[in-house]
Amino acid sequence: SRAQVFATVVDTFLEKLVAAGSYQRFVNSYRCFYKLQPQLTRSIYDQFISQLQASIKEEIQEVKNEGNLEGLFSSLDKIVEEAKDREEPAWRPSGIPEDDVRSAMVPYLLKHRSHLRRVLREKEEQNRKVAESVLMGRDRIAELERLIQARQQAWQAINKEQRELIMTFQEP
Amino acid sequence: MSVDPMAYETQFFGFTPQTCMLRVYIAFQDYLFEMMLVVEGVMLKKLDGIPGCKVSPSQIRKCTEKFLLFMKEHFDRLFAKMEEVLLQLVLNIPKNVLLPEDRVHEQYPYSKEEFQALQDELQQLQQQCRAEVAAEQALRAELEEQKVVKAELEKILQCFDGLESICREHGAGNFKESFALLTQNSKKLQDVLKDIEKKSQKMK
Amino acid sequence: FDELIVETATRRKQWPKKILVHAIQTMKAEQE
Repeated sequence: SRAQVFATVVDTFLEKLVAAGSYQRFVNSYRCFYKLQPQLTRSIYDQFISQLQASIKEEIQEVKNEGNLEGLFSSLDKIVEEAKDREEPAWRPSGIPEDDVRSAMVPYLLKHRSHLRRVLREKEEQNRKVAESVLMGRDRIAELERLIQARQQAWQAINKEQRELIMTFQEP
Repeated sequence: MSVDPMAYETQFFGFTPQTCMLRVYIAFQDYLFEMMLVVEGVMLKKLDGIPGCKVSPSQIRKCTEKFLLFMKEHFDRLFAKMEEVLLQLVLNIPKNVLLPEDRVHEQYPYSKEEFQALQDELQQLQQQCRAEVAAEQALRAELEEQKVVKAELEKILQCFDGLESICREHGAGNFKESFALLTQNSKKLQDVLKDIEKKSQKMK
Repeated sequence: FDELIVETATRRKQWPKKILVHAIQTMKAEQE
């Protein structure tokens, strides 16, 4: 895992740094002091190394805490693991925000589209039914008008006969 | 040399990996310098305590610079190696990896044209919905109107029914027939009347 | 430069969500 690699790499760095700054090298550099105080030189060196290692380890821990590196490393491990079957390079930001934000919108636009399609279908169905009732209403009104017309004509016919009859009673 | 900003890694970590390494480098370097100063301080203090000591502070300083120079060279080389490894293996996102927040780009790789087509379709659907809503309003308005008209027409029909039922109430049964009967009877009456008039003429 | 990269990367991470919030509100309003 990334965390292990990170720790191993830092430890290796420290080991090699300490190996480079060996006691021999230290003595060679501080020859004049070493001649006067060999024991003290040794203890100064030991303290120097252990303090340097402690400081560096402390710094690494601080960086890890500040950046939440442990958490990030493990979640990145998971993300990489999930992508292990992929060969081809994955998408990367194009540098043109409006291009990139488009895809983020698409799922919601598709949802919106299916919502509109459903609403339209329902509306059309509903309107079909209402249109049927309107047509039936029109037919009914036409029928009523026909009935009224028929009754009206019947009465008008009677009315005409009535007038004729009255005519016959009038003195010539 | 073009600098790789490692922007994708920055998107994940929240900081640029190079900055992270720089921060560590500076801290390590500071520690190294500090420790060297401490070492030098301890030695100078010790030498102060030795009467007639021939080793001068500048000598000690030269020793420090010599050791530090050596350490710094190794430190830089080792750090460069560490940085290279960490930037490659730990603080990097492999090319085939997509961050979760970008998964949508994999699922919906819409080109500009496809996106525009989708938006046009949405626009058209919205217009159709509006048209259907308008149609519904018009249809419902006509239904309301039909209600009123039907009620009026039915009222008129009821008038006719009322007329006929009045006739029936006065024994006229079916008005048309009874009127035909009336007309018949009146004609008969007229014939009888004429007949009577004729006879009375003869009798004069 | 570093700040620019961090800011750009942060926007790439966060702004699509922010934009989506408004876009979804618009769609919901239209639906209503």
